[in-house]
Amino acid sequence: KPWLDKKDEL
Amino acid sequence: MNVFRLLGDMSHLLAILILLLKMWKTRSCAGISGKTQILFALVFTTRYLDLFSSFISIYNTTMKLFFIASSYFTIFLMYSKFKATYDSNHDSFRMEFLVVPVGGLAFLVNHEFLPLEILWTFSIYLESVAILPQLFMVSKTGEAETITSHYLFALGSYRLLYIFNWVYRYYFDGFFDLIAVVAGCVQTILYCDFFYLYITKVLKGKKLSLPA
Repeated sequence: KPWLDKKDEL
Repeated sequence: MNVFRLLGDMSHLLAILILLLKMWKTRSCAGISGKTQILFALVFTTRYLDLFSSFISIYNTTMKLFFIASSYFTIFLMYSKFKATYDSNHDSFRMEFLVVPVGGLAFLVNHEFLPLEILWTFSIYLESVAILPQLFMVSKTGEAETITSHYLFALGSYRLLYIFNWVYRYYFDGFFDLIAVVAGCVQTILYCDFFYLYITKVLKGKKLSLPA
């Protein structure tokens, strides 16, 4: 899942 | 970015500013748990290791830098500058009871068995229980200064708003992270009785006092 690679949440 | 996450981040920022303001104005850290602040510094340090390796946005980077810097500055204020006002007798929660189990869980339950991922998972789990020494201290002293209760309300609201952000992202972006959501719900649930006391007492102008 793309989000897991880039953690965009603080 | 969505309105819930932005409000959540602003609430988190507000909490940190309220705490710094309280210590700076009163020249005291009475009623504040240094252990919770140490755990928060550990949370930010282990979560933002990708600060220099992956760039998301200016906002993301500046907020991460501020959270890390403010958490260590708070510890400096508590254990150095205002050390005389630090109430270590009431700040007696054993941090190792949190760090060790959370560390073990991060090894067992994570998305990927990689150092950065395990540290991020550790940070998420730790953040969900990091407030316990502070809540424990309030229950031991039986009361909290009004400004401290505002700090706790803003801090508790931030992760509650993040839950709305995750619902929003699930329906509109198709993103979902079970670890963050479960830990976020645990974290918010820990504030429930404080939220009740805050809304029924502090908002009515009374002092926050726990039933002895």
